[in-house]
Formats: sequence, structure tokens, C-alpha cells
Amino acid sequence: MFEAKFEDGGLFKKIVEAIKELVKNVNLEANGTGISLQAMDTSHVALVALQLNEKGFKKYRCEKSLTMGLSIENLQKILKCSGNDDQITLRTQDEEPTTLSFTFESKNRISEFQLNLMSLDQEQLGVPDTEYSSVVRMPSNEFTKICRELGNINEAIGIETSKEGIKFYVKGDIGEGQVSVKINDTEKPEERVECEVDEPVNLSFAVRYFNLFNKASALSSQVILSMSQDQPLVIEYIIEEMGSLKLYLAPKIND
Amino acid sequence: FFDQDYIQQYYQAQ
Repeated sequence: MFEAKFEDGGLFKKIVEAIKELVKNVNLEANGTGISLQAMDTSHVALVALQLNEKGFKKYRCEKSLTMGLSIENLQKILKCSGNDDQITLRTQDEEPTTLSFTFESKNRISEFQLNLMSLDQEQLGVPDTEYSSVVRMPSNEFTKICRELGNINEAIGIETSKEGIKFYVKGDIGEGQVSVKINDTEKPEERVECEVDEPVNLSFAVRYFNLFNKASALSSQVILSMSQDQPLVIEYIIEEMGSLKLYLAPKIND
Repeated sequence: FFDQDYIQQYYQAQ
């Protein structure tokens, strides 16, 4: 039997909202340590990896590892029947379940839904723990704003790191521009900007994907950008007390 | 703009 109860069901809705434009059908993996999901985006350029640890749930039980194939679109239809303040419980009864049950619980109402599961042939990629040469932490809303602004000028956005901070730049047909974000250690953790730079990087990415990733900014006030030259970048949103959502994107390799 | 399947190939090759 598998059972996972979110005290804050709104959080689960935000996670689904964050990935719905990137992935269509996904395998949700559950085991004794928690729930995870790994999927390539529909254009096979980005990788989405979600980890939710069992300790973050109000109740968690998983006796045997399970793979649950879900349509994100259908999952969203079911989640629309829940309130933002509901507690949400996911449950399966059988060893090889064909449906995933949802219970939405508020003060005044309990709703039950069953979502039909699918069998999906998706391979898991092995993403190693990598030491990145530049790691930047900054407010997620600031990153969203910069991507939106610079994305108006060109489809590619450059990122350059140094000990002083991080610089975003664009060059387009209409002109060019840059935004530098300075390091600060304000007392408000959500406004902090930190750069750990062992080796500076200068990379270029499709801003369209950043704009899709930024839907996840509702999950965390800070975003972590981990980069090494000519390697995929990782954009990470820490989901407080539960885990994280990591988004991997390939850099533009040739100029 | 980008190599399709770059990420897939990159992480498989690790």
C-alpha cells in the first residue's frame, strides 16, 4: 500500500503547475524514501527532476516501490476539484495499481477521485552529483523578471559569472544589453544574492526554457543556478522541508 | 538552436 498526505495540498498543486508546460506524461516513482519524478521535456532539450522526501509529508507509507504513469493534463483536471487550502492524500491499494486515488480534505468537505494510470516506457537517466564551478543563489522573482525583460530582445540569454556577481546579457537584431546582479548579504534570506565562483563561466541558453522554468518560482523565494563551462546548467528550487525541483538545460554549444 | 537529445546523451554518457 502507498499513501502520501500533503498537509499543504496547495504545494502539490504548485508543483504540478510548475511542470505542466514542460512535460506531458510522467512516471511518478514512490519508494520508502519518498516520491520522485524524472522526465525529459517534450522537445528533449530539458530534464525535469522532482524529489519529495517522506519526512516532508504529514503521513507517508510505501511498502513496495511503485511506478505510477500519469498524464499531467488529467492530473490537473482532478486537482482543479481541490481547494488551495485542502490537505491532499495520494493512495493506491494494489501492488500493481491501475488507478491513483486522491482525497481532498477541508474543514467542511471530503472529496475522493480516482485517476487512471498509464504504462509509460521512460528510461531513467543517471544524473551524477556534480561539483559546479559557479553556483549562484538569487531571488527567484528577480531571475524571472530578468528573463522576461531580456527575452524581449533576443531568444538567447548569456550568463557570465565572476567573484563580483552574475551578469545576464543579450545581443539581438534591435541592439544589446546587460543586467548585473550584485552580491548582497541582507538579513532577509529571500533577497540574498550569493555567488560561489571557483571558475567563472560564460554560457548561452534559450530564454524560452527559462521562462517555462520560472513557473516554479512560486515554490521558492530563491533560485539556485549551478553552472560549469559547456555543461548543462541546473536551476533548482528548494521546496521547503520536502525536497527540490531541479531543471536541467543544455547550453548553446557553438557560437 | 540546440542539439535535440543533448541532455539525454550527456547524462547517459556520464
